[in-house]
This record gives sequence, C-alpha cells and structure tokens, in this order.
Amino acid sequence: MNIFRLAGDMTHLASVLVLLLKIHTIKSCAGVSLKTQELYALVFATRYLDIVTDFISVYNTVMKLIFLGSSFSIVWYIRHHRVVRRSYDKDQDTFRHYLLMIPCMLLALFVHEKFTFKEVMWTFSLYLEAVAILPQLVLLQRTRNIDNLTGQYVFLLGAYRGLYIFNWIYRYFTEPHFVHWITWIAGVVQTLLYADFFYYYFESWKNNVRLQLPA
Amino acid sequence: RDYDDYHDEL
Repeated sequence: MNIFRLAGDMTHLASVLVLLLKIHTIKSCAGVSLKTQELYALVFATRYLDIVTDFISVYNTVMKLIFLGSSFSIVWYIRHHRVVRRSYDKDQDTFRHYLLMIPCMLLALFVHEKFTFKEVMWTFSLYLEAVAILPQLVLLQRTRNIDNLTGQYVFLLGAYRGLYIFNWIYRYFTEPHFVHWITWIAGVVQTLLYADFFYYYFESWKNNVRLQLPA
Repeated sequence: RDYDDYHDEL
C-alpha cells in the first residue's frame, strides 16, 4: 500500500458516500444516471469475484464489501425506493449502456493476462469501468443545473483513478516487474474521459459559478 | 499465489 493508492481508495469511498448521502438524505437522485450506477455495480460484481477465494487483507475485503454494498444499494434506491425513484429522470438518462458492455466483454475475451474465467471477468471490469461514467457525463450535459453533490460525486469518482495512476507509477519504480499494461491503459483512458469535466468543474470553482457542461 | 500478486488493488 502506498499513499497514492490509499488516497485513491479514500477518494473513491468519498464519492460513493457523497452519492449515498445525497440519495438517502434528500431522497433525490436528480442528475444521477441510473445507467452509470448499474454499470458500476456490474464492475464491482465482476472485479470482486475473488472476495471469497483470495483473502488479501482486512482492508481489501472491507473496502470490497463497501463498494459492492453501496453500488447495489444505490441502484436499488433509484429503481425501487418509492420517493427517490420519482426524481429519476429516465427520459434524459437514455444512454444505451448495454452497448458499452458488449465491446468490453469482447475485448476482455481477446485481450487479457490469463484466459481464466476470473481473469477475463476481472479484465472486463477494468474495461467497463473505463467507460462506465459516459451515461453520467451525457446526463450532466443534458441537465442544465448540476447540483453540488452530483458535481462533487463525479469529481471524486474521476479523481480516484487519477490517483491510482500515481500509485502505478510508484509501484512500477519500487516493485520489480510490476507491469500491467491492461490496468494502466484502462485507467488512463478512464481518467482522460473526465478531462473536460475536470476543466469545467475547476472553472466553475475558480469563477464561483454554477457548474454547467456545454451541450 | 501468482493470482493475487497483482490483484491486490481495488
């Protein structure tokens, strides 16, 4: 464990807590893409298959349970909670996210480190996470006024993988033969997808104006 | 134990 990875995990934890706080407290999911939440639930479900077979550390297992539990409960809230689901804007959240799953699964079947079920599913989760934010970013462009919590959620979610990139650089230089191109490329692509959001998020913070993404 | 020598990240 290094400071970059810990900071990344804490930022990721903060993003899911901000979203859970928003949905649980103000009972609203306005501006939140259910599609992105469903993709993230699938990302964690396919990435943490080893939660029962490979014990790495208490920290690792606890965090996996938190991410699995929070992502599935957020999906449940938006789909089934009698108050929250009324604030879900299904007419705006129209990204066909299953069109993201298919290429990711195909790519995982061809490009992976080992051709085993767990490894292919793990690789699929990496590719899927890289693009999972797209429905949310599309929804933000359609949502005229983005509330602070949703903006903070997307910012923290994008920042966590950016911190992981520093973690990979650190591990590359400190651990012999720590080389994982698939993880690195997926992580860089994922972070780059947030680039324009980060720009507008920083601009709105600097000029102290409401965050708005150009359509 | 080759599997989790690099799956130790979240």
